[in-house]
Amino acid sequence: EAPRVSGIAFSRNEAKITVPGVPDRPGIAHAILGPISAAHINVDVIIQNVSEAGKTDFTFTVERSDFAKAMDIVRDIAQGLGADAVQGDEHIVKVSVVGVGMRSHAGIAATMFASLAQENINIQMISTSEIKISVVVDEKYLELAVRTLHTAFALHGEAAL
Amino acid sequence: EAPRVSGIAFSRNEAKITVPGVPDRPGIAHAILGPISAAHINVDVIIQNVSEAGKTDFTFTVERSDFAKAMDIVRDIAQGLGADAVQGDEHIVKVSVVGVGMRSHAGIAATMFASLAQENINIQMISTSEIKISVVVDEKYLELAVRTLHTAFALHGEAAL
Ligand SMILES: C[C@@H](O)[C@H](N)C(=O)O
Ligand SMILES: C[C@@H](O)[C@H](N)C(=O)O
Repeated sequence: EAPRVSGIAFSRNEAKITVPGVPDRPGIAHAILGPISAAHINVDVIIQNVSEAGKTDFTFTVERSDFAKAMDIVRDIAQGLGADAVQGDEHIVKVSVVGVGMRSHAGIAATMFASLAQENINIQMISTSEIKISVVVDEKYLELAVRTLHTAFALHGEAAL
Repeated sequence: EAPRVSGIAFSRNEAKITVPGVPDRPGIAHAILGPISAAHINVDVIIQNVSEAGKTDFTFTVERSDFAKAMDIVRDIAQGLGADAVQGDEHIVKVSVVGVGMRSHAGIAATMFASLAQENINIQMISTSEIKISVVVDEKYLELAVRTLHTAFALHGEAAL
């Protein structure tokens, strides 16, 4: 069955924080997220990919108003973990293709990635769920990305930008 | 409001494929997923974290029955992209904490990661959505992870393993 895309969603209120080069052993993910949770900081996306040579990068997004506080908390932790210097970026947005019946992401992802590539919009992060595929891109591409995806999936009407 | 966890979900029918060291420029994500979609291979999770020195790792999961076919397709592409050797692993499972009202993942993630760490279960990948937090772990930890998370979130009754 052809998955149907029902809309394009986006969030400007995102800032990403990356702890690069964390050791890939049990307890590390908790060491990073525990203090963030204890500080009542809302976390949206959490991304960790496979490790290489026993290290991996741990990235999460917070609301922009929590960015400075979260960076402070994570800088202390990173040192204790022997990670590399914490990286942060407030100038990002999350853009998502929302679907129904997305039994598989492959077709929708291929269309989404192709249309962003045609506009030379670089994808910084990718995360999927049952009902959507989200990418993080530079905030300067928000309108272009949303318009391009509306066209790519033949969606009419306007998202309120 | 305290996010409520409604259950623990898992999927054994997963195999992960990683293309390490892909160039971080527009068009690359499509170059990898396009041929996979064209081959009608179902894709579940797609994870890409931030790049370092212009390269990043691109990982996705497929059904185990598609693993060999997907690996063949991706090996050809990886060479063309100048990526490192493709890595694959069929011996993984995806375990997810499913919640309602998860305005923020931080608290649930902290509990989830802490309980897996206490059992010395290493987290290979992390991916989140509005309603759940998913981790990829070695398949040998499936039962232990599900039981541990049931206890951690005080869920009673049994998931059908
Ligand atoms: C990197 C981090 O996820 C580690 N593997 C852990 O289990 O906590
Ligand atoms: C790595 C890959 O995501 C690349 N940044 C792209 O936009 O396709």
